[in-house]
Amino acid sequence: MAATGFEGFEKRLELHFSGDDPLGLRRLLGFESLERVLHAVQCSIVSAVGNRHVDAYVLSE
Amino acid sequence: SSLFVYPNRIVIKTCGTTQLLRSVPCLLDKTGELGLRLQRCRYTRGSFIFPHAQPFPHSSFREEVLYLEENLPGSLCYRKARVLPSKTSHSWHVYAASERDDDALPEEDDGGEDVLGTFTLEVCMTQLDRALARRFYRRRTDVSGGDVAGKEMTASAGIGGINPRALVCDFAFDPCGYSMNGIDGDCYSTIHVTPEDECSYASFECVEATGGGYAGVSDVLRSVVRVFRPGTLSVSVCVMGGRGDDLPGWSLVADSLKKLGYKRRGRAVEDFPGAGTIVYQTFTAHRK
Repeated sequence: MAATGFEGFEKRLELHFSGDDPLGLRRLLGFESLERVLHAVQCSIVSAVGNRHVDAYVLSE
Repeated sequence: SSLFVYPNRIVIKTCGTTQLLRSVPCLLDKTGELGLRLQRCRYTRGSFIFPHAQPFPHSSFREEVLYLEENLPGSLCYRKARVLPSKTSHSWHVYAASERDDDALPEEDDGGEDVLGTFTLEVCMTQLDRALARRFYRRRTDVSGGDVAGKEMTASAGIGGINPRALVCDFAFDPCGYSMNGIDGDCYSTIHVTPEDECSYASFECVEATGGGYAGVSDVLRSVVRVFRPGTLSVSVCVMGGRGDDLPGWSLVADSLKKLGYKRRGRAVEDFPGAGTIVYQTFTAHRK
């Protein structure tokens, strides 16, 4: 059986939505909502930063 | 791992044995409650180093595609899955689904976001230079938090110079490993590092507008490769609103890496519905 180390290669998912709210997903997906989604993925938020265009989160793993 | 949330777009990138695709039904439940409609989806990944360690639904690309097919709404009726091959061990797995068949989406997208003329650059690097990779280990005596140690790694590795304008959020894991996100206006960049010798890996990704041309791509790519000096790397460029045969990006990528001593081992181009054109190239370092 091959030895197993940490898998660096990432999986990347990008979803685009339509909607009328100027804040859209940024309003909808607050910290608690994101944590619930990320719980399904098996990771969590460790750090965050944002500007007027985007919210960026560093995740565990 | 990283997450980016725009008003009409979400990007999640996770490593290890995370079950990324399990986020799809959760997100669709949540967005459906507020009337947001999914217009398109793109899932990409390289070839896992340890594929047998991956849990459901990531134990094979076929399984991942089946999972997406079952969980995406039927309105995304244009769907395509491909593995872009390479002579190296790096292959690029792509799944895209869209409401529309064309990659030249109208400028007035339903969400009001201008997606034309943007590109996503994804770089995957293995066999990192050992001395450079050691910068991404915490010192045993270091009792500072991951954010403080992360800032030290950003500075010592020269990552802060890749885009000096960016607002950077960085984190050092214990005992090793590093992640950073940089945001600059509506563009982002992200770097993740696994420095262990037996499975060393680093990735770089950025999303940029192509209004200023592709010249900046070469500079960014060279800066990133100098930070890690990988033995093997793959470069995927996904362009919205372009066609593979008229993309100047791929020759620029090859030329800029040739100057750093890298030889191209493979090249593939493929159009995806609603996701644009993906140009995928792999390179190996000339060893003395």
